[in-house]
Amino acid sequence: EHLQTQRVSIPAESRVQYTFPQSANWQLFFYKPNLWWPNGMGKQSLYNVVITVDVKGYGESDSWGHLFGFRKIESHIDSATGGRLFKINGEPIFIRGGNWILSDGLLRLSKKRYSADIKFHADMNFNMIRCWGGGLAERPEFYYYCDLYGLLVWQEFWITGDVDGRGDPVSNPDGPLDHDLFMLCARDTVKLLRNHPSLALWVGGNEQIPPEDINTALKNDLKLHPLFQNVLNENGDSATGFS
Amino acid sequence: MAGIGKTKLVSGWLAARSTEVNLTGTQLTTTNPPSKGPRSPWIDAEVPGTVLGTLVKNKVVPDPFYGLENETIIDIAHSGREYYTFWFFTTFQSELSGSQHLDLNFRAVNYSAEVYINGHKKVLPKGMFRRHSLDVTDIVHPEGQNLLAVLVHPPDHPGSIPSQGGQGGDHEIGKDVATQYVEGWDWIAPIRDRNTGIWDEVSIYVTGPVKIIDPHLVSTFFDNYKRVYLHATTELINRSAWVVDCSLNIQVTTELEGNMCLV
Repeated sequence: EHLQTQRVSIPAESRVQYTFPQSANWQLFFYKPNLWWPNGMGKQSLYNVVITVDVKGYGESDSWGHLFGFRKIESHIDSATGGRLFKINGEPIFIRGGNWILSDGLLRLSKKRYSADIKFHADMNFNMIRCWGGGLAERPEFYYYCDLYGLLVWQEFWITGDVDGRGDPVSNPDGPLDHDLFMLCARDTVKLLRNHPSLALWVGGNEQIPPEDINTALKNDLKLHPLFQNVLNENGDSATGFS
Repeated sequence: MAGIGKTKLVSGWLAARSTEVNLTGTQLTTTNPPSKGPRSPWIDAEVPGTVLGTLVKNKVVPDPFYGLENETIIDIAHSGREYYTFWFFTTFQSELSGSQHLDLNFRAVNYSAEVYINGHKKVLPKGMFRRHSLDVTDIVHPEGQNLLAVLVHPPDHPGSIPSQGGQGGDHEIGKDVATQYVEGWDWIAPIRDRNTGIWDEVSIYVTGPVKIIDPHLVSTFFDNYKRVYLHATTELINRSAWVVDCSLNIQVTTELEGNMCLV
């Protein structure tokens, strides 16, 4: 439906970051695209996004593809109950969720297992799966089936109260030994999973706040990019957005 | 010339306990490639998978999820880390043209590893939840078979399990960046190898001089979801020795029924 091409020049033996659109004239605009909805609220509409790079004098150098869902996920802490309330595409949603650790304790993971596991959750009328901090950062295949069947995902990082500072006796009060390694893994995991429409919430850990430096770094890395920090008026229009 | 893109290395993997292999990684991937046999320590491996998964597959140990079989499998705390340090071996083909690059990718390894390709050594640093990408363009054989051996080490702090069990055993595993349930919890007995292994996909990836890295897609919504924009950011790496002029294309399509595509 939409194809856009831009010219880029990349210096020798170097790495650059490039953003579509570069200007208001080069925006990927969609009029009323089919939105992605969680299980029970509507269809899980997905679009194929393909990015390719052609090098002059060579041809196609690389290609990347991902299924993408147009959806907006918002949440806030309800002052009356202290619970987190979610809205999807502007609609409030009653979360019916299940705890999750892994598909198999010996990591005998497969698309077939994930398909069965996630579909089972959808058939049970769940709309959220919470990945516990003592387990895995789940794999792209897990998220693919959550995208397909409409299961929102709450993904925790690898911190638990029992092991990281709230056990009896207290152990690892400062979390893992190597905080830089933790952040490297966290950042790489975010990059691996961030394009899945089902990914709804990152949480620092299970029943425990990560060590202060890790928590601060995670909150900073995962905050909304300044490009998207627009104030919305009553109609939901951006005050400083694209015309 | 090889086509660009990913090829998973899913079959033909062998594994052996490191203490039973008297060869170096360089020897395994040059003069002395392994083979199975009655007196060979090499068995069919679960890749992606774990050491314990490989041992269960080959019936070297019973399946720990049945009965009390887990009690018959020696825990890493008693055996030592070396007992669950394993070699994994496979071969793969590559046919690259002059401007092509080949990456060997490990989407996740638990917990660290040494990689040998055709006699050359590379290290996969620690961490269970990180991707590893090795540029092996200058190491692979231009035509023909490449030999790959990976020595996988368990987590640095596998810990030991108190007699009363409990959530995460003695919590030593928390010192590493790895799954914590492997020391046992109120819903699972301890995993004896702490899930050591190449637990996610291994692949080779062919590109031209420019590679796309970790694109990020974000949508913004206006006018009650009638007006929608897609923003895409990506990193690009030019691995050639000259400036390149590129066309960067982004295309969005929907899939209609019956494998038809609207472009």
